[in-house]
Amino acid sequence: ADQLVIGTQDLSLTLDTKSGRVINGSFNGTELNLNQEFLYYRGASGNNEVFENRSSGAYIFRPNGTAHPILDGKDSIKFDFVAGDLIDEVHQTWGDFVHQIIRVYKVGVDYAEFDWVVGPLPDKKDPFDGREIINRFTTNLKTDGHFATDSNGRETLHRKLNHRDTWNVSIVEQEAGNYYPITSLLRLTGMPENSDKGVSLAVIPDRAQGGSSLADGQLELMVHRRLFRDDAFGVGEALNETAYGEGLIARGTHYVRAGSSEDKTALGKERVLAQDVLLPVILFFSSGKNYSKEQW
Amino acid sequence: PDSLELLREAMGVMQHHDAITGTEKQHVAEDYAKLLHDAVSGCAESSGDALRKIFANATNVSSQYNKMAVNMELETCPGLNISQCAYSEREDSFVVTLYNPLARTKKQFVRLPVQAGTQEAQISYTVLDHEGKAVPSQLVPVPSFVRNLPGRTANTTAELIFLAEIPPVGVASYLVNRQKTKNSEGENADYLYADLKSAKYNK
Repeated sequence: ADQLVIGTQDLSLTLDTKSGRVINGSFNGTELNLNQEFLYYRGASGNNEVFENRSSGAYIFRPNGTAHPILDGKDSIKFDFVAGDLIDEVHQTWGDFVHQIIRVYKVGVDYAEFDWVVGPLPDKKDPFDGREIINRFTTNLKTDGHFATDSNGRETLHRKLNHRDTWNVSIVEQEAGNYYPITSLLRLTGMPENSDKGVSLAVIPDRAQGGSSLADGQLELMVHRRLFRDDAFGVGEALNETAYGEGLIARGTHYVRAGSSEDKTALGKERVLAQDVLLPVILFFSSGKNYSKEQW
Repeated sequence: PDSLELLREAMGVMQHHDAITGTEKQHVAEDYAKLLHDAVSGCAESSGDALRKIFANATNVSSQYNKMAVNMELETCPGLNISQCAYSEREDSFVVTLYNPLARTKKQFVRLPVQAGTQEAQISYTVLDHEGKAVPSQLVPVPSFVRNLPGRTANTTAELIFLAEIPPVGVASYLVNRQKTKNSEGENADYLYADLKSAKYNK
């Protein structure tokens, strides 16, 4: 088949089987043209003597150009598909150092999970001065540069691309100047083309990450970075963490919800989900050998 | 009280601006990891002690359970994020006790690293809730990019998934049984071939 649909009537994702990528989402009756992709920014390298020559590092985010796809458009993602009564999963391999498990549960929850496993990132032999990996969601929603982020897990703040509320700002570095800290929520609202019904898309990360909406209908969050120069802000080391002799591997999850922008309960549901992610259930294990079913 | 104080102190240290942002030196980052690991491990033990006391004094269970609860292990598995848990891997029958820290009922999918069978030696699992009712469960394979993570020592190749419901600021226990042969009478039993090439699924 050209397309693979995982999930149920209430919540599903559609993948293109040739490219292996998500191309559509259906969330409780709201259809959304939704693409999901991993990209990377290249690190900047300089002598740190002047502002314009600052290297990317532990403190500094100033990517060298716009983001590049992990896989070229012609390269397809290798994937496996698992289906069952409770959950459908797609296991994806995006080249050498990015993998993902996409999960759609069939009962009990109203979000999809994007469980990313990133690393080890290329070492110093890499032609670029380090890479910063992002997870980007692209929709056909017209948002005019507007999006929203949480403020340290509390109120939701309105953001606008290349804009500050209290002064006339001139953004010199387009990506860095529009990145915000995302503690628990990144969302946008807009109208799809040829439609008068608004749609909201929200991404809840499982840890604080940097993120933004750098183009209409787009959200991105940074998941991992490895850089090879010190940025002269005091640490005196490159951000080059290793484990078991290789670059660090990071694993985490993005929880994605969407729905009609008329749904006044959406923000509340996103806040509840963020609480569930922040304070998950704790598991304890004991032997069950003393229990027959009757005793249990 | 000592372990709680240790975790409080560790969390206090972690409020340092370089800890929050990740701009500390590498050896400091590793020391932070050690501080947190020691503190969290200690609190995991204390949490188990607290649960044992609650179970040993519970009045809505049999006195036999009260006596058994005094010696209940109540271990945690810090490697669950890399699909690793010695308990669920080695035990044929084990109890998962879930604690919900939120002040509302929580439904959460639980994922437990377990052995998958082979075509010759099939394995199935049943999950019972606290009323002895079978809970729907599903086995999914652990992908190779997780199985081969450096530092992962587990031999499990599958995860057992079920939806748990836990009361507000409360606990719920589930009994998981593994059967070494295909259990045709099992309620909601599920099995998974380790050799995925022979696995079949329906539309």
